[in-house]
Amino acid sequence: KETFEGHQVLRIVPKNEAQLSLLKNLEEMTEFELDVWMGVTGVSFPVDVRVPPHTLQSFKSYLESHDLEYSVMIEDIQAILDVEKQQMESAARV
Amino acid sequence: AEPRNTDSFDYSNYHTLSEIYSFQDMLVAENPNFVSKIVIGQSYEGRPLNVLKFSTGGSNRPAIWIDTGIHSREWVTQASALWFAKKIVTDYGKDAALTAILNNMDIFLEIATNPDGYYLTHTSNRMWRKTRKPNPGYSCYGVDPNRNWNAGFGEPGASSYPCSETYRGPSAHSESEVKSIVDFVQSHGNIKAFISIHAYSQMLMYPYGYTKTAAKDQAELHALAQKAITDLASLYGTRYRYGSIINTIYQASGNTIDWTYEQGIKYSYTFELRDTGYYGFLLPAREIVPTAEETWLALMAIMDHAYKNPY
Repeated sequence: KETFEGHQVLRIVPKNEAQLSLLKNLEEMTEFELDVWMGVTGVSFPVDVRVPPHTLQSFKSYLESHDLEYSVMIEDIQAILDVEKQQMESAARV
Repeated sequence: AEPRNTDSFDYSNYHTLSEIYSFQDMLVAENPNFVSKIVIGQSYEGRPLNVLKFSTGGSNRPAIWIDTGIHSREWVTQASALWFAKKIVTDYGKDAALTAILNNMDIFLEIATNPDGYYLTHTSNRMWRKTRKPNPGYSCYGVDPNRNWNAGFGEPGASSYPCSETYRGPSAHSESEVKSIVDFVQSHGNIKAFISIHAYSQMLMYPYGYTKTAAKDQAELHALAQKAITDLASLYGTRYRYGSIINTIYQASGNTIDWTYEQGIKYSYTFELRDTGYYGFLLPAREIVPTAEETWLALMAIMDHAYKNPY
């Protein structure tokens, strides 16, 4: 069973076309093992990416080095999944 | 504890694949003259592809198709479809608009359109999106079933790399989950509206995704989308963007509704349900029913328009 402790979802907002094209190939950046939740749409439209803990720091450095603005949309995926699972189990018991 | 009937079913929680299957059988058993279950094929791992048919009679009537869960991790879509199924049964005979639609058209609803992927999201990988067929020569599995359709297949807007989340597959309709719908649509031949439901980002889109060329019915599709999202927003103020796929999100080749539109199904739409990106695919269960309720208003706008504008 895959678990997602420490996996974060980052929301990146490209400010211009140059940043947009940087984000177009996120999946091909295999060293970061990214899972694109919401793909590139256009300048100023958010891109959401799930990042595993072991590449999180290097990916954030990559974003900062390209002046790509980002925020943390989900701090820890597993924490939400634990709540989801617990809710399903308690509902099934009811 | 299995619910005894679809009244006591818990619509405000997420459910396993087997609970979805037993819900479908319960709904059919409770409404033998209105609801039936059609198995249109099998998934790669051999699971049935169940479609609920809501029909008040006639034969090969004009029909409306709704599917959810083609991307398995988008749990709010399958959960909303369970609510839609019960809504149809509850409102027929009470709601004048829905009754008029069902007195003249059939509704087909495929809830678990990617059952292998959905099963995996409950067992070993909540983040799974694609189908589960192995890719020869690669350690990764699955094809993106929303890039596998024969509409702009292989053009930009999908990946040829099997480990990509948007891998288009070795050939158009290579996935049984897709081919089964293709065969059903072509054999039925009288589907007038096709609505494929995804999550998240709160959008309502119409063709095309693989080309910048405007759909010939663009003006009508755009106006109807605007009406649908206005109705949707009237309940809880949820704001949607709308437009053609390529203008609203990005280029997506081989996608479902480009193919259905090119089959002549004018009212081809795809939804991206809640949210805009706070929980994303992990939308809390408390938002299932509000999401389903508001989406239903948009679905009714599209179905009502399709009924009143036969072609």
